[in-house]
Amino acid sequence: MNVFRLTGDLSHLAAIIILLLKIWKSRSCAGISGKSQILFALVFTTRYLDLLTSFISLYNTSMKIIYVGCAYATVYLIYAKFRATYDGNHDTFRVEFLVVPVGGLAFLVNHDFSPLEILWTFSIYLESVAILPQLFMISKTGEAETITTHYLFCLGVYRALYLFNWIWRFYFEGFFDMIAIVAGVVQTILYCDFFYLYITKVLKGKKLSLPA
Amino acid sequence: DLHINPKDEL
Repeated sequence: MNVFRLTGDLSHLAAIIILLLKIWKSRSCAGISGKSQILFALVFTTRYLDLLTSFISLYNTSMKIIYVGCAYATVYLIYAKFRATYDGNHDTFRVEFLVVPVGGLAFLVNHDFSPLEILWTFSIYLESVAILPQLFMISKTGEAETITTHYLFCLGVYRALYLFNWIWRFYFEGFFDMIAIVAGVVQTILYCDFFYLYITKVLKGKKLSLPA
Repeated sequence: DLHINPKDEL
């Protein structure tokens, strides 16, 4: 464990909690892409199957259970409890254009052709593009609630911190995983446009609104 | 070897 991975995990946890609390307290999922949340639930489900097969640490196991639990709770709030507030007209990204290519790539480019490894690889590739429906929805509505921008900022920062974690681990532990690194770089790049808007607007107290 | 991912990350 190093400071980049720990702060990355805490940033990821913060993002997940911020979103869950925002929906729960405001009793509304307006502006939130349910499709992205389904993709995240799929990412955690396919990545954390090793919960059943291997124990790494109490931290690792408990965080995985929290992530999976919150992901499904968020999907439940969006599609069941507060379904009336779900903005389906703007959440129109064609996720099959993400899942199918990512699924194919996971079969073609992986470290080991075993079910667990292919599912892990699928989850790594999927996570790198899972935020696209949410970013697409914001570009369609032309704006985002400030709390949603904080959620996105924490979510984007987490994987950027993981990039530093991988530099650290390569240098000190001689470990690197090219699949995770390339996907992590792609994932972080997808947030750059949002980071720019967040830093130049939201941090100056303005609302995040895109030229629609 | 450099490559084996211990899968100890979240």
